[in-house]
This record gives sequence, structure tokens and C-alpha cells, in this order.
Amino acid sequence: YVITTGNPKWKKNNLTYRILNYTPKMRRADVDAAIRKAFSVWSNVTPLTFQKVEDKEADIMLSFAYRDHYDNSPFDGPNGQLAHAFQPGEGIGGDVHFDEEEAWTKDGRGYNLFIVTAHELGHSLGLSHSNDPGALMYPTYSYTDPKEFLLPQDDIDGIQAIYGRSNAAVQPTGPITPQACDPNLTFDAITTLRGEIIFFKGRYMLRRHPERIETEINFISLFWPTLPSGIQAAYENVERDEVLLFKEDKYWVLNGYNIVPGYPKQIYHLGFPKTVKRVNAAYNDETTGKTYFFTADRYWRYDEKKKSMDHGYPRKIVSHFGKKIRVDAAFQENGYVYLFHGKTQFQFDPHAKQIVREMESISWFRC
Amino acid sequence: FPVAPEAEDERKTLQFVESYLQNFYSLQRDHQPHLRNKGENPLATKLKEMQAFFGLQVTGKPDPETLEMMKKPRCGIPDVEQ
Repeated sequence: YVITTGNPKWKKNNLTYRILNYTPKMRRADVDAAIRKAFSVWSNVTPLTFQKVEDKEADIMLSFAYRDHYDNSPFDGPNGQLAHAFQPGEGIGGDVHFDEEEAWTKDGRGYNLFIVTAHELGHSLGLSHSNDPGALMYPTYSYTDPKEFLLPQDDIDGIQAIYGRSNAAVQPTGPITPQACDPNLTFDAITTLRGEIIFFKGRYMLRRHPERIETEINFISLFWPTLPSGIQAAYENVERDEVLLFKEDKYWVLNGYNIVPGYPKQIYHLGFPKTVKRVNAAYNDETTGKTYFFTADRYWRYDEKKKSMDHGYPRKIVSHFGKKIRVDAAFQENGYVYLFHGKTQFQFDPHAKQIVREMESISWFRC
Repeated sequence: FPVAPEAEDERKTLQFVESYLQNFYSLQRDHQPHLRNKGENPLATKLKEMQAFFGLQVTGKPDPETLEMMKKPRCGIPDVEQ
């Protein structure tokens, strides 16, 4: 996190705000709700309180403006610059301006007013841009479902460095952005996707492109706004150019970066009994056309051509893979199967039917 | 002479990069482009600063990843102190 130069801060904890005008693109009540929720992001983690006022000067004035609106920072029309705000201080200090020409919404379409407001209020309270890609104060827009939004730890640390901790009995904590070269990094699910390898972790996905050096970290919602975070299993059916993603008793089908309509469906649709509540990991064996699912200490085998589970399953993982482990994530690359368990991965040779190597889970990233 | 389309694209890209760096990385507007100064090209310096901030490969050149990041919708506040 970065505190604005000169450490500008409000000298009092009980602040007021006023919404000067409304965008015609959202219902008035939705604008009020989005802005109210944005203020609560910061009041939940500090001693600050924010009270909405009407018809009088407030500490933080929020308004929608066009192009040149006489603050020396003209807006640029749709996209590009979405909004800006001023550091704490009298007059225009703390004020937030939204570019009226953006497609403001309360969901994943266009630009979510709650997310943008929460970011700008960080500036209104004295924070500058953070270079943590998962931080709310990261400069570029990225959508998160407001219902799932949690203020990241980087932003909590920043605002508490200015105003101190919250008065709540239990101190709030937030998600930490995964670092590709963190030796303690573990994965929720892994899949290949048209030559790339996608590692899922919480709200994030780490993308490993064969030709790019650095690993790209994005929010899952950047590509799939309607998908939940915390994907638990994933595999690619290369023949059908589909990727299946699993969470709890549901699964989605992706075609490239598009979600196939009609999903999610229940995993029982694939032949799992009702006693199975979630899938931990999965991979598709391109040569046999069979998909292996891992649940607890067992594995299932699904015939993609017959579209049914093979008989005689589940079986114990140790009976086929030779290791008595629970598999967190799995994928196949160049004929080998990689089974991930915590910080370790096991390279399994399906022909030799044995584990031929053990590596760190992060060995795929050029650390 | 008619301007080759590639040269026109390049000119627009450079204009876009300059505007981005002026807005968010306090690149000074160059009021004497006809004078060549001896130091490193200020645009390359600012470009490296931006690439470092976003964790991109620091090349000092407007490579595809850098342009992709510059085109992302974003906050109007600069990333470095003005």
C-alpha cells in the first residue's frame, strides 16, 4: 500500500458525505446502496464513521461529471479514466468525481459503481495506488461480485496505518494476493486451457503461458464475472475444447473463455452418488479419453465418449497412483499426470503406473 | 507523400503512450521536440517506471503487454506523485 505524500488525513473520525447528483443509468436507490456499501468497506476496518447528509456541505461530496468539469482533470469519455478523487482536506478535499459517460451498474456489466466508489474513497481518506494486483487500491478496474467482496489485507494495512484499527472486538482480516514464487503457495485446482496452464487460488487465477516469462495473476471474475471464487477442481477436455470447473456439488463448462449456457449443473449429472458433496481434483487423460476425479482418498473414472462413470469405481487413490494422499489439484501435460498435495506435486507416469518424480508445487513458475 | 498505415498506427500508439505517461507518471510535456537532449529518453524512463509499478517486464518499450495494461480502464489519479 502507499500513503499519499505528506500523509494527509482527516482530523476527525466522524465524517459526512453527500451525493450531489445521480447517474440516469442506475436507479437512485441502487446508487445510494452502492455508495453506502463502499463507505462501509472502510468504516468496517477503522474507527471512521460516515453519515449521509442532504442539502449542506459535507466532508466528502460525490458527483457525476462530464469531460471538463473545472477541476483541472477533465474526464475522457467512455472507458479510460472512470473516476478520480481528492486527498483529505477542506473544500474539494476528499471529493469523488465519476465520469458520467461510463456504463455505471450494480452488477458485473459495465463498471460496478460500488467497486469504483470504494477505490476512490481510499484516495479520499489518504491512500495512493498500490502495486499489489489484488489490492482495491490497484489502479486498474477489476470486477468482484459485491456480495463476495472482502477488503484485501494490503488495503486494511494501509488505512489502519493512517487511522488505526477498528473498534470491533475481532479485528477484520482480508485476502492476501498469492505470490507465484511463495514456497508455501498451494492450489485449489489446476487445468490446462488451450496450451496455457491455469492455477486457481481463492479469488485468483495464475496463468502460465508457454511463451511468456512472467506469470500473470488475475481475479477469476476478470474473465468469468459470474463464476464464484474458490474453484475446487478443473480439467480440460482437449477433444471437445472444453474446460470443466467444479465447486461443491456444481460444475460449469467453458468453451475457451466463454461459459457455455445452461450451466452450472449438478455433479450428479456426471454419475456421482448423492453421498459425494464435492470434487477435489480432476484431469482428463487425452490418450484414453478417460477423466479421473478425486474425492477424499478415492478416485473415479469417467468415460467421456460414453458420458458415464466406469463401473468398479471409486477405488482407493493408493491402489492406482501408489501414493496415499488426498489430491488438491491435478492436470496432465506431455503425457505425465501431476498430482498436487499441499506444497508438493507428484509426477505420475500412466504407462509405468508409478510416481517418477516429486517437486515443489510452484515449480511451474520460473522463480 | 501518403503516410504508410503502419507509420500512422505507430504515431497514434506513441501519442497514446505519451498521454498515459503524462496523466499517470508525470511525464513532462516536451515543448522542444526538435531539440535532442543528451540524457536517456524521458519517455523510456517513465515507461520503465510504469512497467516496474505493474510488475511487467521492464523494457522501456511499448511492448504488447505494456500497451494491454495501458488500455485497461482505470482510476484517473496518477500512480506516482505529481
